[in-house]
Amino acid sequence: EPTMYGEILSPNYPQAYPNEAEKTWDIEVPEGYGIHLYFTHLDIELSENCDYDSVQIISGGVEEGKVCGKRTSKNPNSPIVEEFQVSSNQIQVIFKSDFSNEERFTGFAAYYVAVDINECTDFSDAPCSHFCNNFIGGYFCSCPPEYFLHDDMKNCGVNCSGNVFTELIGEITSPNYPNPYPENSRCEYQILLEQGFQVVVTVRREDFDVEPADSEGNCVDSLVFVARDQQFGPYCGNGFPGPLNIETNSNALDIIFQTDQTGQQKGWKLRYRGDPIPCAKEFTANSVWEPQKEKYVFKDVVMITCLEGFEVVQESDSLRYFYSTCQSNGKWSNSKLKCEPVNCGSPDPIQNGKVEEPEDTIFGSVARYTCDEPYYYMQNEESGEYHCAGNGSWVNDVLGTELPQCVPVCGVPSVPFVGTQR
Amino acid sequence: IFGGSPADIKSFPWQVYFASPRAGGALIDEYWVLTAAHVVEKNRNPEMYVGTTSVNRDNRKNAQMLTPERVIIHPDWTFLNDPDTRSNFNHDIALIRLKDPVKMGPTVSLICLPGKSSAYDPSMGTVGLISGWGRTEKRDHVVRLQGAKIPITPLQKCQEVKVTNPKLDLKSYVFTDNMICAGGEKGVDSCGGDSGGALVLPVPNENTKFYVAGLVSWGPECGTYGIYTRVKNYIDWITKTMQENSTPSLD
Repeated sequence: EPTMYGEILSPNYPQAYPNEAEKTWDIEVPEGYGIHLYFTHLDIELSENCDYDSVQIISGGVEEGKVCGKRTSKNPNSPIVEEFQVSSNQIQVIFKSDFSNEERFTGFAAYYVAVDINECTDFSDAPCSHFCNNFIGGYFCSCPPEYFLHDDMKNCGVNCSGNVFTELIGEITSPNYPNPYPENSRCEYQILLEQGFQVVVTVRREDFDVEPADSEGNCVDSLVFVARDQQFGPYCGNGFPGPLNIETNSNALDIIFQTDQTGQQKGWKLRYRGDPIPCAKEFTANSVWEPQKEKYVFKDVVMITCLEGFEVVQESDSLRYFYSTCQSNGKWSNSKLKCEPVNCGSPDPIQNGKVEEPEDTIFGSVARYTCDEPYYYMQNEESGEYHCAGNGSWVNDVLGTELPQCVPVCGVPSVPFVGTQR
Repeated sequence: IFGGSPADIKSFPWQVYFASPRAGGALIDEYWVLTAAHVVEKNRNPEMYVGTTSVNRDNRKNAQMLTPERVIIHPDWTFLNDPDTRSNFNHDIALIRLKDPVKMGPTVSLICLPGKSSAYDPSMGTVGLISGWGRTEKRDHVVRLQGAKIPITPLQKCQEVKVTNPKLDLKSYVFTDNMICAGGEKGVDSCGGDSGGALVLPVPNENTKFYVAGLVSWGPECGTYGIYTRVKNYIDWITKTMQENSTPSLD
């Protein structure tokens, strides 16, 4: 059991210690205490480097001291001739004597007491990130206003997560900007816009000052942007190293600012805006777009009109034009509709005549009607040729959509009457 | 036909055969037959055929039968209780609308109507053609179509015919400008059974095309001169009647 104090006496004390003696004392005091070891009597054979007889004090594997010789107190009011103080709660005292002690040496008497150690100041590494409070047997950490103590009970951080930005424009800064940002913090922000908009982040070079990367080039404090399927950063250093404008192609963006324990700079400031998602300006054959623009974005509507002679064929009817909207996913609605050549179908037959089946029945094709000659003739001489018009009808220059008429020839017998009269 | 010769229907493809009583007509449209009023005044549902040279029963089976839909007699035609006493054949013209259109071919086609110009007033001496299955010198009825050529003559010639029938007083008959007189050469003439058939003349300036100048109407005596209804005078009536009756009746 650890003790608060103790006594260590050399073998045979106060008589001369024997030759070839070795004794070790493992001293332990309670946690949170250091050890003050002091000798009130020290009479050991003196040798160079205390090679022959010695008392060695070891703490944490490190030799705190090795004494030999005869000591007396320099202070008449104090019996202490030699003392050691360690911050550890454990030390090891090792007494050794060799084989040749011609004189009589009486050894030593030592006492140890547990002493409070100031964890806040006694060690090279401060145990707390911010405020350290020492008490007898321990210490505790505390934090400045607006900071909270992490679960490790040592580091303070700032609660800077959870903000969700939904406006189409905005500005976000690191905590305390332009004053130094807090250490030991992880700040998470989110920009969440309506579908159909992409977040565009703008960071000016002078608005960025974050602890530089370490010798291996890794950011110890870092700012990272995470979009749906892309990450931008980590960024650190004096002056923003990334592009002025970052187009994320996403309506949602996570911003993560992580800091370590040291090196707080002024931080960063960014502006963001929501740009409507663009839709590609597509080439659609046989049609014109209205309005004509260099760039189309989310919610833009265009009227796509087929050129003359073309139409959009649907199950129950056909269209000459249709509307298409740039959607939130960057694609046009109704993208499957296409302007195809109007098809007039087979030309209608006529009585007492026939139509030569055209090679094709699409816009521009020609169909020719003839009458059953010589008994019928076409009522309008120029009305035999029809072309497939843009409205899907077979049209003649003279008759329009009206079919040609084959009318009977009159007064022409196929066999002349000869008769026998003279 | 007196003084005629056998003809092929292809030489007179407009000729319509009226079965009973025997008569003739002229096909002027897919839906219309032109004939004489006296042919249909007592026969409002005539049995007609086209496209056959011979009209015996067997040949008629292969001919195209025409079904009348409506018979329209000229409004100025005088109806008599006893047609046999008729002496006034003025306006001897009628139209028959058919139920179905006639299909044309080598044996069936139309005869042209006259135009309104004076060129369609036949000059004296112009030779026309007549045809029919009516009485010949030898037979009351013939099976095979007969045709003949006759010249146009002044109406006076028809009026001056010396008839052999003493009961026939030609002076009591009505002669008008709606009539054409033709014939008078070597006994070539139309006769009973030819009524309603066409007297055709060449279309002015077209030698191979004919128009119906007259319809076989009446005559003083077969083998002399014949009187034909002057179709040109009825063009307006023909056109108007065809237009007004262009859709089928709702009977």
